[in-house]
Amino acid sequence: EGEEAHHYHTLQLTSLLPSSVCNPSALVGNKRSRGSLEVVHKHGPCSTLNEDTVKSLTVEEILTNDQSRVDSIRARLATKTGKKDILGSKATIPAKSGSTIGSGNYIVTVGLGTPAKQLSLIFDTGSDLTWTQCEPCARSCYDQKEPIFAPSKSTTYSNISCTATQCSELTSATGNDPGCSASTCVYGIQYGDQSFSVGFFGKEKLTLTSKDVVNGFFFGCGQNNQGLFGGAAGLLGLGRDRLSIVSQTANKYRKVFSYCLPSRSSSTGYLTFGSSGVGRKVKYTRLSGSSRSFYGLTLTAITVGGTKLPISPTVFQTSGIIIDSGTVITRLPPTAYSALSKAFKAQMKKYPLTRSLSILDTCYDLTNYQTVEIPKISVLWGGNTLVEIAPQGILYANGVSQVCLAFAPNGDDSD
Amino acid sequence: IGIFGNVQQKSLAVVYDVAGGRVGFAQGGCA
Repeated sequence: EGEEAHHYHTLQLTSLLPSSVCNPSALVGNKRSRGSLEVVHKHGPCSTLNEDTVKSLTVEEILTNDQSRVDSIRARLATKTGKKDILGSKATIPAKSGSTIGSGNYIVTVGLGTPAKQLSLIFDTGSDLTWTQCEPCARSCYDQKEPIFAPSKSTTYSNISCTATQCSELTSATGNDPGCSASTCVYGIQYGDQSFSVGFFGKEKLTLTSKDVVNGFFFGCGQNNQGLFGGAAGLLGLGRDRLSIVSQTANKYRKVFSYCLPSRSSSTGYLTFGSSGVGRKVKYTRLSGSSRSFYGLTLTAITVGGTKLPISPTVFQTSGIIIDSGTVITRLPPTAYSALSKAFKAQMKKYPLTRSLSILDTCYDLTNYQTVEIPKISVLWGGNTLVEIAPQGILYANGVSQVCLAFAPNGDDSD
Repeated sequence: IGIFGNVQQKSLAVVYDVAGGRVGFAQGGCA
């Protein structure tokens, strides 16, 4: 029994379902003074984006948007490596897919300008440019919760000229060459789901917390914004490129940031800049990949219920893997996914299987259960760094009648 | 490309030390 407990999680089914009451993390309050922002789920009860501005998505819609994001990431990487991307050549992916948005479920609130105006931004490690909608919305702005930022009412805003170095850096940060209008640099960014933002490239004071202020922060002041940003005022780009907030604050925070995502949509997490909040229990793996935007890791093995899956290391080496705060479901090479699903099913055989949920094909009907015993899943990163995935990260529930293994296959091992 | 998605990041503190060329994970760091 002891051995079995070692390799299994026992959890209450209700812990996988959303709650209607916000239960903020105490940890966030303690960290607020150390360059920390609160992270909330856009559709959860801790979000202040109300129903009028945020249309709640169905699980199917979330997963469809997630696939758009993954397709976009693949298209960008294929372009940079010169690989032919079969999917990217289809009409569903724009030829110049600049970046990714997908479902963008997590948001943080920052202050912009002088006096500072509070803005809720989508928190995204998979893109670089930070932008927000700006008055006068010359072409189009979607509904957002907070008042739209008005640069004319800030004493610290300035436009960036077309000849500035930072203007030319937009090419790699957005995937699109900048434009020029009356000597002001114009950015344009389009996401995998066809959402986009176009506007003036500007510089402004960014207030993370009362003690953490970034002067002269380069950002997009959007005049034409359309898409699935659902009530958020814009996006906070945490990628690797030179215009990301991580690179722009390198002198202050040394390119170190950390976060906890809320384990349930009714709780809160945090996003902290700098190393002061980083604990000692962290296990590191080497950052890999030549991409200027994405954070690449090296996956070497997966264990299920204490047993290492029989997957050749070359399967992982062929495709590589990236970590992304904006992608909901982990994609694996189909050979690896097949082994994972098979092992998971074998150890879950006492529970009845049910129909697939969009891209998730290993689903269970747990209507008649209050608790469920699931095998532990761990991933082994390069450098022998073993990380056990929390039970909330193993299953994705669409109600108790459809609880699915939260992994999906790519189309091909070479993807 | 495989992508390590945000569902799997729940309950793990995730640390990006970009200058140091490493990414870290900490169990119990979100409690």
